[in-house]
Amino acid sequence: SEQNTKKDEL
Amino acid sequence: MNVFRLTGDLSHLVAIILLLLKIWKTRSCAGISGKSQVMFALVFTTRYLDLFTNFISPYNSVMKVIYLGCSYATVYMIYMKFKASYDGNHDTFRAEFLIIPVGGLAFLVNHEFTPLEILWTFSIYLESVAILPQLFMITKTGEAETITTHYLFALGLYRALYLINWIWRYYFEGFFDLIAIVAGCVQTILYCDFFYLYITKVLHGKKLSLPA
Repeated sequence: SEQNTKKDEL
Repeated sequence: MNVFRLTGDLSHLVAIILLLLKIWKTRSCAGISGKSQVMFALVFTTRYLDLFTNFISPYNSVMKVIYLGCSYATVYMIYMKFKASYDGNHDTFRAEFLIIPVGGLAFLVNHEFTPLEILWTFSIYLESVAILPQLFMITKTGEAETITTHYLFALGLYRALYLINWIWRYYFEGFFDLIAIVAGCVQTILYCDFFYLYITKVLHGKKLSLPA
């Protein structure tokens, strides 16, 4: 999902 | 992870370590805005709370810990260890004028009204403007040490590379996060004037000094 993908950035 | 994201992270890492080394080697934090550094520490703290709740990869966790550790070490050096060299008289930007509006905005415009998500949003918004006290300080004193300008260039470059990373991710993964993109654009735009001075002066071997 968008939320999970987003959190892989620093 | 694409090459722009990776070089963005590395550029960020170079910036943080460069600043820390500069302060350590010269035993001085003259010309560095403590307020900007406190805000960056706040940015990392509020963004990386998911270190405890959401494991992504060893790379991700290690980088978060390094950013956090270096950021706190920098604040410690400015306000404790090398406090005597801190140029507080010139670090006069009112941090509350950034933190309070940014906090309000994070409450109003976010992806999800949960504590972690609001804090993440707050960190994204705050990061976009956290450099302002530092830029303000340079404008006030009219000059910056060359090593400080290298730090600022690496720090500005990091978000610019993230912008390219987001374009890449939009095309190849169909992924985009509007909050991060808008804040990232604001953040990069704030550096444009500095980038111009860096390229036209510092890269030609001149010290960065502004006309009086």
